[in-house]
Amino acid sequence: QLQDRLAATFATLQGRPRVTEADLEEALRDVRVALLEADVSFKVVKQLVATVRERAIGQQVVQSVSGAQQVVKIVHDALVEMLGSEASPLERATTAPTVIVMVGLQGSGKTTTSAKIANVLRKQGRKPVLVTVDVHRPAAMDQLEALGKQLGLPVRRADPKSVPLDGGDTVIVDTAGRLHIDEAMMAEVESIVAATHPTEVLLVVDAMAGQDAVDAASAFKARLPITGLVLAKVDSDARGGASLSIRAATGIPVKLMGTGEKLDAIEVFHPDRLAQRILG
Amino acid sequence: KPEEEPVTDEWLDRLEEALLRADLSVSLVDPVMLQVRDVVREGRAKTVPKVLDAVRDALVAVIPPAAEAPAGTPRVILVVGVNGSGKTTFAAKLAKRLRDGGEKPLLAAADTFRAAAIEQLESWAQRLQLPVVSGRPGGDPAAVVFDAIQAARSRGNSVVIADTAGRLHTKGYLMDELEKIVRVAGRAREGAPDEVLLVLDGTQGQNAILQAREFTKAAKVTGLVVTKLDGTAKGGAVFAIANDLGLPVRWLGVGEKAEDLVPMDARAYVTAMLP
Ligand SMILES: Nc1nc2c(ncn2[C@@H]2O[C@H](COP(=O)(O)OP(=O)(O)OP(=O)(O)O)[C@@H](O)[C@H]2O)c(=O)[nH]1
Ligand SMILES: Nc1nc2c(ncn2[C@@H]2O[C@H](COP(=O)(O)OP(=O)(O)OP(=O)(O)O)[C@@H](O)[C@H]2O)c(=O)[nH]1
Ligand SMILES: [Mg+2]
Ligand SMILES: [Mg+2]
Repeated sequence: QLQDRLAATFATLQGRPRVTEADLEEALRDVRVALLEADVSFKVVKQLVATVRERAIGQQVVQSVSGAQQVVKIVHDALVEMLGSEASPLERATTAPTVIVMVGLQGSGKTTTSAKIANVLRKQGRKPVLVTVDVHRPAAMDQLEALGKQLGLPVRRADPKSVPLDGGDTVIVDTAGRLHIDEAMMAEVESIVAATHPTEVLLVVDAMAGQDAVDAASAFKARLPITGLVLAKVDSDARGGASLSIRAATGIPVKLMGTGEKLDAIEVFHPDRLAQRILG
Repeated sequence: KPEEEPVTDEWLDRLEEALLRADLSVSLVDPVMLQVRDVVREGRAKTVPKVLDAVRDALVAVIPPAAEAPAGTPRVILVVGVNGSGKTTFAAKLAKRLRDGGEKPLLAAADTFRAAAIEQLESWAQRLQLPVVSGRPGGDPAAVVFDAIQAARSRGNSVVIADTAGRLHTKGYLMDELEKIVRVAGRAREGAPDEVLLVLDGTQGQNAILQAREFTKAAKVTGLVVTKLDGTAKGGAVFAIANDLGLPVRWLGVGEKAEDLVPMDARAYVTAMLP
């Protein structure tokens, strides 16, 4: 817990009323360790530590337990700022259908999240259609079909070369997991996006992702019009630093969070909550 | 000449960055960098290749060698891990590898929870022409493992590879279920399971360490598998796990095809992490 670590650091400082710049460096080492352990990317940690240093010096942090709290607050505010201080909702197309394409690395949670989003939209009175174009993974189409059956929603199987967009006011397209360095697969998803003119292209990222998440997200963003991030498996209690790094490096806003395996386990993103988790 | 490239402060920063970006824990990187800086400052190592060798040796030493544990017949391997890490694919790959090596593996589709999980393993089994025992969706996963071990006995299979449902280490009831699967395997055959392989997604960060701890408590994990190393992630989280729990890394998943499985090679693994 950053709060406790800082309190211990501040407790060892010599009894001055104000913390010196040298003392502050001790505290900043704690901040660096906490952020790296939270999977925040190396570059973003550097940026954040520099920002916190600047603001802590500006604020003249006091020596003592309240000084530790002061530094935590400075870090917390810097995190919230970086995450984007408001929730970002899913867009609707001006002319139907709204098309949402789900993309991401293997196993991140795309198929499950596709069904969860369909569930949310249906509860809002909309008519979602689920389409799977995952012709790669064994039984991938069976998986989405089974989820659609659970929800009583239609699921269509299609080839990535011809994605049907009829049957409802919102089409959610589940694509195969892929590596950002797999040229053929990246070309495939580019053509899916080109053919479907999506309103949203959501990058689904595993909350447990480490330092590589930023590189993968940047590569996806460079080739696709990514409009939002879904952070899945937030119930793993992983600190989720990858989401912050992705936001900082690519500007992609976190829109949704997957919080469990059940189809109602999805929440709108809250920057404050995520900042709390990253802080530990 | 490359073997004489001198170590600079800037290169040391690049080394630290490479290690952290490989998902090596800061609790391991900081002491390694401290030692490296001492060694360089005292003139005991002046060139890049010398420092890289020292770092590589230090990290390779952290990974315990895999010991071949004695096993009963049929041998029983349980595949466990968090959601989406690559268990089902690994189970199929391992079965193919063992069959190609002359064994008679039997797959057990003990993920009775997730949508189309049984279909997924059955599809692999069919593709690879391997036998599989399945339960029905919603059934007791421990019963599937029990049945598979009995079936292996009567059919003469030398090894059972049981795929289980993805589960988060934060869910107590799922870790309890896993504990029960292990107990029931032991009832089907004394001493089973012989191996409990924790499948870790190579793209994961520090959370992998918490996973390893909880899974080891619940299921006495005997070894690790790191998947998705054909991407750009380096799987550095295993070092803290090896350090804390002494778990060896047995296999590496390097792609989505049945043949994309290689045995762990610690020197190659570490070299891939270095600048
Ligand atoms: N606990 C938890 N599990 C989740 C969440 N989202 C997805 N999962 C699980 O994670 C695993 C992978 O989910 P999928 O939806 O199959 O992932 P995917 O991205 O479609 O995988 P590929 O198509 O193979 O790339 C499954 O076991 C899901 O049940 C979540 O928010 N919480
Ligand atoms: N690139 C790559 N993808 C892999 C590798 N291993 C598995 N995958 C992919 O990762 C995704 C998830 O694999 P699964 O085998 O379904 O994972 P799982 O752990 O059984 O998932 P759950 O049962 O839902 O928890 C699939 O798309 C696999 O093709 C690997 O070594 N490299
Ligand atoms: Mg999928
Ligand atoms: Mg599986």
